[in-house]
Amino acid sequence: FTGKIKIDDETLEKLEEILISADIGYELVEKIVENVRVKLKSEKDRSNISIINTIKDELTQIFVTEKSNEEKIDKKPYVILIVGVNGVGKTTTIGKLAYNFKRSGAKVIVGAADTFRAAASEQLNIWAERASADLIHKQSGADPSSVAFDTIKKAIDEKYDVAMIDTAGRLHSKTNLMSELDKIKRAINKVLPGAPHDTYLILDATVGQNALIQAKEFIKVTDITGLVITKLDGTAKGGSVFQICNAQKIPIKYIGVGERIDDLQKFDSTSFVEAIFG
Amino acid sequence: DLSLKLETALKKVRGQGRLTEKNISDSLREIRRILLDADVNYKVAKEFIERVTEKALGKEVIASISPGQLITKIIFDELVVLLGSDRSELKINASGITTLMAVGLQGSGKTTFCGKLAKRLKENKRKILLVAADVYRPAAIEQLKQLAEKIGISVFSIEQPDARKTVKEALKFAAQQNFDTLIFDTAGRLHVDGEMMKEIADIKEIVSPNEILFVVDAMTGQDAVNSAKTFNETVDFDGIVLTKLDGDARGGAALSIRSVVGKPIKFVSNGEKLDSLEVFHPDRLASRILG
Ligand SMILES: Nc1nc2c(ncn2[C@@H]2O[C@H](COP(=O)(O)OP(=O)(O)OP(=O)(O)O)[C@@H](O)[C@H]2O)c(=O)[nH]1
Ligand SMILES: Nc1nc2c(ncn2[C@@H]2O[C@H](COP(=O)(O)OP(=O)(O)OP(=O)(O)O)[C@@H](O)[C@H]2O)c(=O)[nH]1
Ligand SMILES: [Mg+2]
Ligand SMILES: [Mg+2]
Repeated sequence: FTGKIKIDDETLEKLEEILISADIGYELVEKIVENVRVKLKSEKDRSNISIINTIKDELTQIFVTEKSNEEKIDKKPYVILIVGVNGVGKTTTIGKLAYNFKRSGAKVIVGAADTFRAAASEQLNIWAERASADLIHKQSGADPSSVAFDTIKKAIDEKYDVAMIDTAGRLHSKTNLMSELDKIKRAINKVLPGAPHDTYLILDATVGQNALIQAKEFIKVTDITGLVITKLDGTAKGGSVFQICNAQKIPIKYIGVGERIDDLQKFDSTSFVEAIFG
Repeated sequence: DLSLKLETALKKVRGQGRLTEKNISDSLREIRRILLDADVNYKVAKEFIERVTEKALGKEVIASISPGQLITKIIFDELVVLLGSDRSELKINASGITTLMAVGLQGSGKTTFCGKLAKRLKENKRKILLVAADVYRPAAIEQLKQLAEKIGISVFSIEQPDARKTVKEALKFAAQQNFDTLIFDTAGRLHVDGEMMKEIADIKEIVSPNEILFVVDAMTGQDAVNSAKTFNETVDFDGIVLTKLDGDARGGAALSIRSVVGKPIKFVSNGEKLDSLEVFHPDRLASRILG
């Protein structure tokens, strides 16, 4: 007989606290807890272990399996555009990606299309040197679209395998900055139809519910093909991505776990979910 | 508008004379949802609801004000009190050198804030020296120098990537050159990075700053209390700076941090330009948190 499941309410409240404290968000947490109640109705095992495992399954299923990246990565050059709000780790992540691509034997060029912030191109220059990648930059105040254009042009002409474009941090609520991003994307597409092949939205693991709005707004301006969560070496769980992935079905490509050039890992949904309860 | 949202939950309260635990339970649930959506910490939201309940219970529902408006007023007032009842000024010395320091997690806006603070204090005719004590981040010193150049302020830095040596030398240099205000930019660091937290504790010991400001991103979620607590335990900071408020993050982290460390919010940064720095207004943040 399947009466209303008598799950230990105290356990559910503790689990609710864990999930909300991981930034998963009130609504989604309520939905997950309700799904768990329904699932466990017809389960013999209603132990706490079973409840936690059911929640872990619910969470893991939210992530889309990475579609094969094969055909994109064979483009010459394979172009990645890096976007996100201020201070999340875009420039650092490009350094890490450049290093990884170089180590796999690729010829890499990066474009310093943040022509606004103080010492932005100097910062990317240091990362490019560390990764042994080449750099295109212009004077402060130059049109970011022209930097992007020149970078891709050079990447085509000189047969680079990978070209990455760094952009200025921008709040999604600023229309002029979002239309600047649209311009950058179109400049890239103009010089190489089909590019950028990937556009990664960089998210800080410490971000709260604002992450969902960030994703929605950036998607309006450019096709976001992947997410990168940075600063997961801290205590923040990065749970705001669950709502994004639930709503937008975008894969998480990498996670940033430190400030060194090799502190980038491929996203693994199981360990990410495990860490929430860790 | 919050009172309108609560109206539905409180329909049954009209004509009942007083607010009771039973007739406001739905609206309390709604308020909790609003606070969590605004990034207020789970435990802090719980405690806040309890305080509001205490204040609300037994209140008479007079004819001229709706129950929704009554509860909203209680919530708003309580939020304003929690956010800024002890609004305070920067500790500036009347004579001698004043030293101010910015600390916080990576990317929160410290370097930009140091530039803004320098610009503001320069308008008060002070002789300011910016100290580039972030010796790790690529081009961090260059970033501070470029910001400083815009406002005609000197930056002190040394060749070696040694933060402790930098601040020691800066103090000597400032004394020799008769600077009266030193603003220290430090590297972003994780509260769980033992070595880096030791560094900031040592720097505090060397400099003995008049004012340490914890710079925090307004879009920070539930983790805000963790970093705030640890930084406070390590350096006992004097105030908080909330950055990127020109975005649309609700800023509930500010309430969480305030509740947990009890330090005042001194400044709000609402833009990337060097003049985008404001003194904190608790009522504005309160309405923002309540959405
Ligand atoms: N601990 C940690 N710090 C990181 C990580 N990724 C980036 N950072 C740090 O975060 C800070 C900001 O990184 P940036 O690469 O400058 O971020 P950004 O998005 O390019 O910033 P803007 O261009 O100003 O918008 C730096 O101090 C980085 O070292 C990470 O995975 N872990
Ligand atoms: N929109 C907006 N951007 C801001 C604000 N304050 C800082 N920023 C931006 O946020 C990014 C990070 O600022 P930084 O000053 O480099 O941050 P930081 O704390 O010094 O970073 P680390 O030294 O790497 O820890 C930059 O792009 C700044 O322009 C603000 O109030 N509003
Ligand atoms: Mg950058
Ligand atoms: Mg800095």
